Amino acid sequence: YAHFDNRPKWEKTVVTYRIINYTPDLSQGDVDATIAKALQLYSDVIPLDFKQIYSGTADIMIVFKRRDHGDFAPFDGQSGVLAHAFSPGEGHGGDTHFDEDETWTLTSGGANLFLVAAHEFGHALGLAHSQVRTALMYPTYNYVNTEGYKLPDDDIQGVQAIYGIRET
Amino acid sequence: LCGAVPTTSPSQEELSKAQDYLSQFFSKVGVSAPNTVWRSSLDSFEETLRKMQDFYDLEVTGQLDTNTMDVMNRPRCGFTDVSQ
Repeated sequence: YAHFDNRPKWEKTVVTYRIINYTPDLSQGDVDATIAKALQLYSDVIPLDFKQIYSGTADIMIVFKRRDHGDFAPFDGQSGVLAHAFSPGEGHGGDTHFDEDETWTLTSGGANLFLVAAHEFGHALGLAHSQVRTALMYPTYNYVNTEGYKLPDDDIQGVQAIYGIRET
Repeated sequence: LCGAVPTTSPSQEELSKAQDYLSQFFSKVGVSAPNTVWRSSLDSFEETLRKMQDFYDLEVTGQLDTNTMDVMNRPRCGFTDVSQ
């Protein structure tokens, strides 16, 4: 695993998130549930909780946008870059953007929203890309069965090195 | 027996795509004017390509070979591969 320079982290125990808009590829209920499930991968292993809010500014602002979307990192159409996220911090810190030109799915076809979101939330919590091929934070997309999915060991160690271990 | 196989040089389009990729994901300073930055410094391009090949556990050749281009063509996260 790897961390960003200066190892930025959330200095709070409850991190809020807000889904600003939804992809038409999935129902809103599916997106809500998938985002919550992706964040839970982390709250299962570190002492952070995530709370969805529906107005105002959240720590993690989530959008589906295509091409240029105002952050100097335009998306590139279908395939290529699927999504990106900002490391923890004020302002845009933690914000997570998904490329609307992708076909978002909950299956092995297209781009699996759960796997991509879980990867991006790793960045939003302070993880950089890992060179471990089986890690969630490996930079390239690789579909794996999401049924009963747990965070790989490399990612657990990486995020626990920042936030500590969740006491059960 | 000679085990050599014919190789083909990357096309200008492939080279340009690789330059874009390295600028976007392996440039710590975030400079992104690939056609001007890399052309003036071929060593820098090769050196960065080596870093990329090392990161992805590819054979480190500094050459834009098929395996390297395959990795560059995979769908991926937009965050850089070098911490910053």
